[in-house]
Amino acid sequence: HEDLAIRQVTEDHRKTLVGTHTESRFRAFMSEYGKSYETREEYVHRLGVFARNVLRAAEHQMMDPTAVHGVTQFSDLTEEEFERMFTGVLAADEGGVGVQEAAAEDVEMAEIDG
Amino acid sequence: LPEDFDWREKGAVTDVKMQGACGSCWAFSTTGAIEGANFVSTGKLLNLSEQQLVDCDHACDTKDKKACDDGCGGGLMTNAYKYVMEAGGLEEESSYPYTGKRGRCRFDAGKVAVRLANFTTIPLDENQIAANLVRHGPLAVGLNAVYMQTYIGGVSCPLICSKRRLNHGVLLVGYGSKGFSILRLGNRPYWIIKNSWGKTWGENGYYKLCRGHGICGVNAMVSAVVTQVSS
Repeated sequence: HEDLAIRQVTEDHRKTLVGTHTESRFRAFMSEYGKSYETREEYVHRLGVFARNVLRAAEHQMMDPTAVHGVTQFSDLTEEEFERMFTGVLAADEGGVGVQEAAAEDVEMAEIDG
Repeated sequence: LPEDFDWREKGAVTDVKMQGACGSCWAFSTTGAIEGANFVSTGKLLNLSEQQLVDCDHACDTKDKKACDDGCGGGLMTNAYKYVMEAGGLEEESSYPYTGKRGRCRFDAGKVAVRLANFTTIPLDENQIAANLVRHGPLAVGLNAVYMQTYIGGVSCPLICSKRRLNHGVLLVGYGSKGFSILRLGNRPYWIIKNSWGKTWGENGYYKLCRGHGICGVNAMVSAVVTQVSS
């Protein structure tokens, strides 16, 4: 290794996460939601995604203090995977198609007082 | 308008469903609105088929012809209403059950349980949305689901949440006036939203979202339907 021209100076999270407290939490998550992964590689990958989502949940908790955020059944999915698999409203343009055309249309306004 | 309102208490909302790993939220949002409207007009709560929409609905947006309903690949509630009106109605879940995968269309017009008379989009004003919710039944809404991946419970009132990137279809079933907010030091009004990720997600499958500020674009893609009552 000492002969390598390029030396890795950043952490390899996939390796360092194995055997950590995060892995224990990940195992508890797998057990709670009945998750299993076919290969060791996939397991390590999902562990990395899980660790990032734990951080994301903490960020969401700071940004959204009146709700409770944490580990959910989606904690082993990247944001892109989550959006692709579990949402599904088309958004062809910036505002998304189907977005309130009613504002410009002649919609009957309801009486809201009293 | 009542201070608090919840269509679940009136029996207009079916059990929380599970879309699985399939981008079919739009179908669940659509059936929820139709189930509610049918309850309002007939007093009967029917559990309607999302799979019919997933398999058979390819309707496109009137303005953007490329925005077409595409099973697990996504769709729009307003497209789905058009499909239901053109197809002649929706079957019940029991006759056309959900599989979570796109399959061959097996729609049987003889098994239609509910027909649609019309639909409308609702103005952006959240008081108007509340009025339409009370008048027409649960409303189909689109929102930005970014905070929902990590949501466990409580009233979600994020400081920043894009109002433009709507990616998830859900069902507005009611509202409350007093959800406690530590940050705002007081009680804040909130929407009660039915999701389609099963009962283990959120508050028994439901999401509480701040009301009154268009948070996460909840006011930007709202629609109501009216069902046809056979004489």
